[in-house]
This record gives sequence, structure tokens and C-alpha cells, in this order.
Amino acid sequence: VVSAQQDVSNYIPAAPILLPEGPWHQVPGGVAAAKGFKAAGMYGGLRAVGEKPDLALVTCDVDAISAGAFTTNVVAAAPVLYCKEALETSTTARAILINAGQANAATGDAGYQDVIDCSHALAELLQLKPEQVLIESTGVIGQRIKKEPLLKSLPDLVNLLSSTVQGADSAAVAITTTDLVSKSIAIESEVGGTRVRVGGMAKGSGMIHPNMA
Amino acid sequence: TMLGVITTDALVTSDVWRKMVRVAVNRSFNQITVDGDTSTNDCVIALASGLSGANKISSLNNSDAEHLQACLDAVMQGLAKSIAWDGEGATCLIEVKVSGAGTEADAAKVARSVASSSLTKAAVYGRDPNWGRIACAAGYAGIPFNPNKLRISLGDILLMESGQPLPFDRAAASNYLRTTGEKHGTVIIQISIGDGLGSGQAWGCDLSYDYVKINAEYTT
Repeated sequence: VVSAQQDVSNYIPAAPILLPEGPWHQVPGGVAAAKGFKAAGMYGGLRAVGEKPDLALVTCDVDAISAGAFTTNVVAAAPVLYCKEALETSTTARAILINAGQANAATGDAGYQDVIDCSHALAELLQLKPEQVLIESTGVIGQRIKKEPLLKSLPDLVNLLSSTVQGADSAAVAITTTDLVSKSIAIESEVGGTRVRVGGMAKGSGMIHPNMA
Repeated sequence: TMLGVITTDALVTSDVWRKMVRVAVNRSFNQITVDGDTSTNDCVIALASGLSGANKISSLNNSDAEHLQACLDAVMQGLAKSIAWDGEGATCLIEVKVSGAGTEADAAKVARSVASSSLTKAAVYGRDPNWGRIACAAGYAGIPFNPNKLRISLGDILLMESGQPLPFDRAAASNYLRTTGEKHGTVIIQISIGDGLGSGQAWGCDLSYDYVKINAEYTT
């Protein structure tokens, strides 16, 4: 039995919300607020120090229309190369697996193989095609991901998936590195007379000057 | 590194969604800066389930699309600002608003140039209302403008108008920076570079000793 979602607020607090004004209102739930999405975060043994959650998963119950923007840094990390390829191959996706601790950047062919192994393992667990699994990594450049602990954690991570606020909050904490706060927002608005939700989470505190395309 | 994950239950076609996400990223994450280092891992992935039951959005040129774009911009800007707010060693968020440019892209470029300026960031940390550094960073952004049209204000204190430095209450301006820093608030720098309709904004944070300390110890 997988332990219930930990209360992640004792790791780091949530960032103050700096949402622009507009014809919307804020709702709880971050990435899991919109219909069809679930999230989870847990400690998978990837971080160098401490036991703050370091593995996050966001899934969609249906084939979701996918889009992405990626660094234009020529020394792009393996997960960036993998995701660009996946988005070229398919216009939809079902899952996003995110690890903190190691960036899997400047890790050569071995690093790229690590991404493939992780996406295939998760795809098998979720009974998806591998290209429907997208991957993001953050942490120390030059280090390969700790693949064994990651693969071993996947069944528990999948069992923790939920559409609750706690699931979304755990995921938002699990993707942080040197961040002092977690970043998670969701809004609800009427689009064409129907209530629509847009949610998100992010991380970042250092090495920040994005030029994504 | 910044990572982002965006989800929505709006019903939207693939090409429209990809265009919307690109626009929103350019109005948000691509307009933040902490240290000028572009990471190897930066990425944003956005998924649309279509389960809200709303009408399908298959073109950018209608009110539903514009409304969804505005919602997407807002969520991404909210997240992007919290990244800059949480910049390593930061004591405050810096919001730079630029108007009077020829295009939105020109204004955005000037805004990000100022938000990225180490000397401007250090001045904010030193609680120094250093309008000269702001003018300088606007000037090297690579966007031509008439320097005699340059207008700069810090909070609601006007520092420069029509390219001329103004006498201003230095203690009040410095106090604005100090009190904002003490509550980890937002320092607003407003700049006008002409009479054009283009406006844009960027977000950054002040540059403190802690930034060096944190990064002198965090090694590859």
C-alpha cells in the first residue's frame, strides 16, 4: 500500500501568487485543476541531499493536444532533444515525467538512452506508446540521472496519482531544485459560455534567462 | 533552469494550441531573467485535454481563441513572475514596463535588457535609484529610439522626462526600494521610449551577495 500523499508544505512554502488581473478567478489544484489531469510527487532517492520529493508525474486521462517550447541553448539536455522529437512525431501526449537532482545534460549518448529507458518503462506501466510520455529534468549539468532509483519508484509514483490539490502541490515541490518556494497556479474562466480551466506549475531560481522556441 | 507544465481542459486543435503556447511563452517565461544564463534544460510542455465540453477552437481569429490566449498568458506570466521573485539571493521582484515602442517585440526587448542589467540589479539591491543605469540598459537593447523621448520612473517617482534628468527626492526613491525589498515586494520601473503603440514587460530581481555565495558552492 503506497503511503498517502505527504503534506509537502513542510518542505518549502508556496510562492505568492502574482497573477495578472483579468476575466478569470483563481482556483486550487495547479496542474490537476483542469478536467482529465492527475499529478503526483514523491521522493525517489535522486536528490544529492535531503528527502524532499524529487520525482513528479502529470498524466491526462485522454490523448491531450500537446505543445512545447524548448531552450535554444545548443548544448541542449537529453530530455529536451527527446521531447522535441516526440512532439514532432505526435500531436498528442498522455504523461509528463519530471525529475530533479540531475539535469541529464552534456551526458552524451548514454544520457539520451537513459531518457529512452525511462519513457519506455513509464509507458509500459501506463500502457501507453513511449512517444506519449514526455520527460523534463533539472539539476546538476553533466550528471546522468540516477536511473535505478527512478525506475524503482515508478510504480509507487503511478499509484500516488490523484486529481487532488495535494497531488498537484506534491508535484510542484518535486520539480524544485534551489527554489525557496514552489510555483503552482490555476484559473477558471468562461470561454464561449463554458467553464474552462488553465493550470500550471513551474520551477526555477538560478540559471534563469530563458530563450525558448 | 526553468521547467514549466501547463494543463487545460479547453478543446483546441493542435496547430492553434502550438501557436498559442508559443505566443504565451514569449510574453512570460522568455521575458524573465535572474542571471543571464540560458539553461540547457529550459522547457515548457502544455497539454489540452478538451474535456471541459467547450466549443472546439480551431482558429486564432475569434473571441474564444483570444480569451483562451489571455488565460494562458496569465497563468504563464503568474508562474514566470514567481520564478523571478524567487531568483537566487533576491530581495525583490523587479517589473520593467516599456511603452512607446514601434512593436510589442521591440518593447519586450528593451524591457528585458533593463531587467537583465547587472548594474541596474545591483543598484536596486543597494537601494540606489540609479536612473543612469536604467537609461544605459535601455540604450544598449539594440532597439533604436530617440533618446530625447526617454522617460523613466521608479514606482511613482519620475526620474527622467524627454531625455532630461529631473530633480527628484532621492531619499524617497531610495526608501521606496528599501521598503519594497523588506517585504519581498515588486519594484516597478516604467520606461517610455517614444510615441509608438508597442508595449511590453519583463521581470527580474535584484543582485545580492547571496547570489554569488549560492552559486560559488553549487557545482557541476
